[in-house]
Amino acid sequence: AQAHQVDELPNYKGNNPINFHHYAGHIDLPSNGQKMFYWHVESQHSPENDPLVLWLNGGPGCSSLGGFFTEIGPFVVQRDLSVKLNQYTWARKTNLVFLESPAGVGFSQPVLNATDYNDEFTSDRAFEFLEQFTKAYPQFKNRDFYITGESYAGIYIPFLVEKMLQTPTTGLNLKGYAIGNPFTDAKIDGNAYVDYYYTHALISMESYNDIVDKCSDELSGCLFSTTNCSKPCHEAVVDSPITSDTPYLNPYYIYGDVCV
Amino acid sequence: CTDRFTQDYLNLPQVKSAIHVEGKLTWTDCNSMIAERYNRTSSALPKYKGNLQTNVSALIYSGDADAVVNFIGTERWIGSTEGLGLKVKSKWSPWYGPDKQLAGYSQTYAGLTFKTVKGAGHMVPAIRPLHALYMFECFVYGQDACDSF
Repeated sequence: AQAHQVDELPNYKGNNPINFHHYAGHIDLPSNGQKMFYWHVESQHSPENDPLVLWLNGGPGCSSLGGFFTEIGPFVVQRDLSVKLNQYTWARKTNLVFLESPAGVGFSQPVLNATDYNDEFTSDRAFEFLEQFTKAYPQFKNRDFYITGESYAGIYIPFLVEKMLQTPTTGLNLKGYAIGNPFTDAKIDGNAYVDYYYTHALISMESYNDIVDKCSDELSGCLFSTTNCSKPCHEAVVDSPITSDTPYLNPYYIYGDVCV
Repeated sequence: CTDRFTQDYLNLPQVKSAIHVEGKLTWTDCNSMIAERYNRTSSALPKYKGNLQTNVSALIYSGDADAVVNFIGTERWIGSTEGLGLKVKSKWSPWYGPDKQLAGYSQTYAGLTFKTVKGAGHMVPAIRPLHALYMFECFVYGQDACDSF
């Protein structure tokens, strides 16, 4: 494993020079040769002492570079494809590493056999990546380490935390994990959907009562597919604004504009 | 629309060269083929039961304007008996950002802190960047760092 300093990024527009180092490239995994793409950004405070923080987007199948450029990384891409600095980057006081996981996502390669797309395999490969990462960047041996992410990382992260606790071979000192809007339990998270719509005045009391009456505990199966959904429940959901008004609402940000 | 600009940017040949991507790989934000193939775990709760028995700290946060994986469900799997049933150590109370504005609400449990981020969607730092950064640094560095943010 080698560290790869990012060459000068094109179209950079900023009033101040970049005051941090960053590195990107592929790290090969010994077990099966997967080439995992990562982008590592050094802390703008004290890179030799600050903790290392891994960020994982969810999906499953979404790239952590999305989180890099639209949430917590040091750069933001503008309409003319220039980049500006993000003054709220989490690299302000921590060293960040964004991992595109599992293989097949973003620049990580190759696309795997379908049977390998599961959470045990994904967390094992992420763990293996961390072992190789600390070989490429040995300054992080014994460094405090945090795992962060969002959405389906609500599954990835507890798996990876368990793996690191059971097999402390990465050389990292796991201190904590932070997960935003974490998908955690299909039944509990799925059944909360209709309560959220009702309590935020997005569906009527009549629609809410109709769904509750006809869906019981099967709601999550009716929202995301019809595989485990009875006909009455399916009809109640489809007839409600939950599904009929989706072109006019961004359910991921109910007060936000819909990007057309 | 920064996600669209990001996709165009990362597929510029000079950007791919700068970050050492070789060949004709095309970057997309999400790979729908993987999402369809993926054999999803229905619940991570069994993992929490072991993970919470250690000294590793946990922060769960929810942008309260996200309907998809919303804070109502999150609070249920943390505190209700159908979920982890964790005991409350510090009751639901507001928390404030460094701008002195209400940033959300917080409740602490044994081994885990749950915070909402007021007005944020699914991707919290995208909508509330200052409050998200403050929350993150307070989690990593503790109250002293919070106070001197």
